[in-house]
Amino acid sequence: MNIFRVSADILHLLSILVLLLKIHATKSCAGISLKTQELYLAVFVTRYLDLFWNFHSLYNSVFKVVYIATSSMIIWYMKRHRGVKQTYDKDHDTFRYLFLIVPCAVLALIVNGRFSLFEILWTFSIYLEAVAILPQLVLLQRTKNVDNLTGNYVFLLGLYRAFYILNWIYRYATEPHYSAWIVWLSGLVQTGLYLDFFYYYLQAWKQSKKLQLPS
Amino acid sequence: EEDGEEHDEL
Repeated sequence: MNIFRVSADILHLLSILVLLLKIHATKSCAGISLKTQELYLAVFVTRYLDLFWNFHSLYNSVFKVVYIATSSMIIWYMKRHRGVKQTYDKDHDTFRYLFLIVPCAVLALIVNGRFSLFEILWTFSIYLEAVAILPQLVLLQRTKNVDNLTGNYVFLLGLYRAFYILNWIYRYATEPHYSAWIVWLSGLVQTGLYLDFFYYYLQAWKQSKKLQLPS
Repeated sequence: EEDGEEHDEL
């Protein structure tokens, strides 16, 4: 465990909390992609199946439960909460998530560390997490005006990925047999997807303006 | 890869 890894996990949790807080406080989920949230829940559920037998640390177990619980709450708000679900932008959130799920599943079957059910589900979750933000980015692109909290949510998620890369570099330098190229490549793709968004987010922040994405 | 290796990251 190193400072980059802990920072990454906390940033990840913060991003989810920012989103929950926004939905709870404003009773609105405008600008939030339900598709992305459902994909994240699928990522957590398929990756954290080992919750029942892998007691690596209390730290890991607590985070796993919290990630699954908080992302389930977001989905519950968006689909079931009487006020919030009316604000869901379903006409713009039309990304077909099978286009992401099927290729990730096929890739996980072909490229994995070990051919076992749980290893393949874990690998699938790694691939799926890399692209799960796409419906959210497409929705932001379509609606152009991004409210502050949604912008902060995506920014924190990107920051979380960047810190994971620092964690890998640190571990590679300090742990003799540390290597995880499936995770590294997926992580690089995932972080890369945020770069464009980061550029506009930081520009808006520098000029203390509302974040607007170009057409 | 060793059999039964656990994933220690989240």
